[in-house]
Amino acid sequence: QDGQKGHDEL
Amino acid sequence: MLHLMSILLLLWKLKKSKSCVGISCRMQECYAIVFCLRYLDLFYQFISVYNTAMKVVFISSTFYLIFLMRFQPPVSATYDRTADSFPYEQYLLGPAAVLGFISAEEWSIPEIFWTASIWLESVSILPQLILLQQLREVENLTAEFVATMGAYRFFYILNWIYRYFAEGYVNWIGWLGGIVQTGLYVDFFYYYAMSKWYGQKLVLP
Repeated sequence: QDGQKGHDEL
Repeated sequence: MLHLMSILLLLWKLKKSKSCVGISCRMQECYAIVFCLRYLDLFYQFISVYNTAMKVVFISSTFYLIFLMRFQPPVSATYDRTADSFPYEQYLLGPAAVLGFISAEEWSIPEIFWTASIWLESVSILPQLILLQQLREVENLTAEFVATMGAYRFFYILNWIYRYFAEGYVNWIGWLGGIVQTGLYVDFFYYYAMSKWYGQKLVLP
């Protein structure tokens, strides 16, 4: 899974 | 929420005591740079109303804090620029920029900025911790502010563990940065917890 794309954390 | 609470605590402290003794404006400046680098995506990506609102609040409140401490009397009259003199421009910005460049997953401007912001955030507390170590005695509200400012990253670590198992979420740079950031607080937390346990004023060694 690509957790790096579109950083959804603050 | 802890991060938001720490900002509100600091605003409240400045308004209530009309003094910023013991507060590092330089730490806030580091955070302002972190937010500007990381939240560039406000302009081209929408995640959620919550996400956008928090980003706007973090950026605007941090700039407001800097304005209060540097330019707005009576608070600015109490700002001690000799004590708060950690040269983050050399010691933190440069290394964060270099690390951001070499450790970015992809060589695009947003990705390099995001990565540099993670590294810079992980060490942004240093000006504040060094200022407190010079003063040694820490006011209650300042102690709460610094403690919440450290605790939010620790809770991210718990959330990352959950997300790893629940969604297969992977974020190596964020994880490493978060561990460094939380690690820098461990010492402070120890003295903070001791002062709470014994109901005494927080005094750093």
